[in-house]
Amino acid sequence: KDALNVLLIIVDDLRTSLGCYGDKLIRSPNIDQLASHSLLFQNAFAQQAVCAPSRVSFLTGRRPDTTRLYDFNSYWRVQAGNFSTIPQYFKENGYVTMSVGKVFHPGISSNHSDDSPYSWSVLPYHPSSEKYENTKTCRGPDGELHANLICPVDVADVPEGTLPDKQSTKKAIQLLEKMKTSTSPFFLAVGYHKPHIPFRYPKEFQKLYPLENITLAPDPQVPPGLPPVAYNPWMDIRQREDVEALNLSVPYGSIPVDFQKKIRQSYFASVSYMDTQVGHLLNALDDLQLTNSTIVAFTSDHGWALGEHGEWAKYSNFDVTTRVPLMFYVPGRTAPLPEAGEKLFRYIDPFDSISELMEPGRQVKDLVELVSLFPTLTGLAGLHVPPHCPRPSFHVDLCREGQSLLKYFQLHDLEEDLTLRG
Amino acid sequence: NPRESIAYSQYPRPADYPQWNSDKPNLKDIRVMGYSIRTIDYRYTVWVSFNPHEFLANFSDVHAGELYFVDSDPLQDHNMYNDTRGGDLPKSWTP
Repeated sequence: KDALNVLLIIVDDLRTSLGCYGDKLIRSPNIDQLASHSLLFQNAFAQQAVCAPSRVSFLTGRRPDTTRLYDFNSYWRVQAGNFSTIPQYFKENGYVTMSVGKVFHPGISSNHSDDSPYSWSVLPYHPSSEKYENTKTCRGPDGELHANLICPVDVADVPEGTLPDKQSTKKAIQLLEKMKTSTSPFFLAVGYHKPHIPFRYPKEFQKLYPLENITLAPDPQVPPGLPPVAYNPWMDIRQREDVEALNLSVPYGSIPVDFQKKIRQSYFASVSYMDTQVGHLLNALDDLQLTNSTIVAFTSDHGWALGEHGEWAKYSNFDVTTRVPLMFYVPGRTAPLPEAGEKLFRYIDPFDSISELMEPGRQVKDLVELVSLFPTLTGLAGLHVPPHCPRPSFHVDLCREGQSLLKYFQLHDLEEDLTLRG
Repeated sequence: NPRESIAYSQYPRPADYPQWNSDKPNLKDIRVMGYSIRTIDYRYTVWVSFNPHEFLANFSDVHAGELYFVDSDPLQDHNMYNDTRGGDLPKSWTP
């Protein structure tokens, strides 16, 4: 009854381009507000900068060399071992576990089932409008519809008149409403698709980032000392119609400067759009008075290169592709329990120019890893933390290769901190 | 001590030079694995031979290396690996 609920928010391809990570250009007031009540890790790194391997790694608490998933084509329970997952462990400890949107990477790497029934109490939800993501729904300058990389849309115009992340937010709020009256604690994982490509977002968000304010990456050239093997030739975005039309030479041809700015503009606009979805979700948590009984963890599966080193997309070992946002809101630990009726996560409109600058929450500079999510979430929820894995650990169903980050949440530090701040 | 905190990452490649599947090689096509060790001071990466059938990396066969110092090169544009002649692998790396 007193167990803390868990809301795990995983954002696809989100680098640390957020206000709470010091990026002054980005309008992300709702995530910044979450950060102001959280413990934020400034230097958190993914174990591999590509979707499925990273997600399977942090959701099983094992490194890619143990999951043996470096691509998209195997299921760890077949390829490597019957490793328990974070949601599975919560389920086995009496939680109702639910998945909305992109949590596991769809397809073979999660057995075409998001690892159901092992990980989830109910069938995972996928937004119906996702099937249009890569179709010709982007109106080009010629007035025709294309499958572009840069795809600001009029939501009323797109099939089903909605977008995947909007549907995911709506579904997640419905599930929270349902769990409000449940006697069991819940573990709800919500996976947002944006800012993963294509940059398909409500076109009004482009106004937040006028092109004249957009700069190039600080180091847009391929560094002379970069070994060719380390270079990521960003083949995926080259297949989008608008990039293909640039006729770039492979692998080192660079994108024209004005188009580089447009890509960066649309990535940032996608981030602000995603921020509004997170804002609506957290506002609902408040409205349902679940804020004082729910841990909120916020992270992404890896970053994204926005022209740094002449690269785009992920697929490398650079910091811009492996560094991720990672923060935890723990009621009564990272922030005082909200008074009755007090709202911690009131929705903030990113278009609201007066939204005041957020007071940052506590931050940790130490380097940490996404593979630490398993021991950390279980520890914060008061569950028994799985033991360290032996080497090798293919034969061990439940163990973890990451360090627990619980030591950073020590209460006395926080009390000290709060009195100081008080 | 923040200096003790370490983060490991890795990335696979099908070949030493960029090609159409360099970004997302299928397991059977992986020939090189880039292992990175990060500390608050530097990022050190070795790109070593990888056998996809045995799932084995061969740290004795280094194809390339990267070494960036956070303070002097936070954007990781100046690879110092060759300047240090690759140096001996940090002890913690030798299998």
